[in-house]
Amino acid sequence: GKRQYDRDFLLGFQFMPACV
Amino acid sequence: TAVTSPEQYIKHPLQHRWALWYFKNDKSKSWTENLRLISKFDTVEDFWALYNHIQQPSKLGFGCDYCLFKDGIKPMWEDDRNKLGGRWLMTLSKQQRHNDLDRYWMETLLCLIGESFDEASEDVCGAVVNVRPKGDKISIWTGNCQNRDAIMTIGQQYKERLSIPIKTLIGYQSHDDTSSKSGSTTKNMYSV
Repeated sequence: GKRQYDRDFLLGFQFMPACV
Repeated sequence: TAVTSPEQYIKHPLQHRWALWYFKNDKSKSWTENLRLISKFDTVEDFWALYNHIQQPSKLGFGCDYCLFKDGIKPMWEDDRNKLGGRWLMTLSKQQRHNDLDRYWMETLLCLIGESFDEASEDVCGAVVNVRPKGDKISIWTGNCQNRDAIMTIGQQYKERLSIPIKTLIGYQSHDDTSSKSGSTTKNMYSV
């Protein structure tokens, strides 16, 4: 299926440490 | 505790790879020389790494643009995937540069990379923010101005997402009409 991400989910990653 | 779930290591892939472009108005150079590709990304994490690294639109100089387009589509009318299309256009007042511009642009980016318009997201080519002395503009570009259903879905959901008052109309204009206009206004094909 389509990879859809809602607003709050996306915002949750804004200040996460960078992944490998 | 070294044991962690694989999810913590795998970045979240986006439906599309996106390219962020920057346009700086330098009159000694051609339009295409002024348009620069900044970077491409295809995960949520890489999007934020880029977004957090660059200036907000309100900090750009007059005449500058950011463009976010699906990989393979150039941010210009002439691209094959744009030439039959058009854009939902929001013109901001001068006051809105301070209050709304950066917030609207971030919401626009999240709508695109998150595929917020469901099936109509397939019609999206990209989005542009123009920083201009008379008033900044943000637009979402779609690929075919005849695809009424997809365009209306995008316009309605976009307006809702930005919490634009119902009474405030936003218009969709074909690139054909925009590029051939003689005066300062282009007719709207659709509005919401």
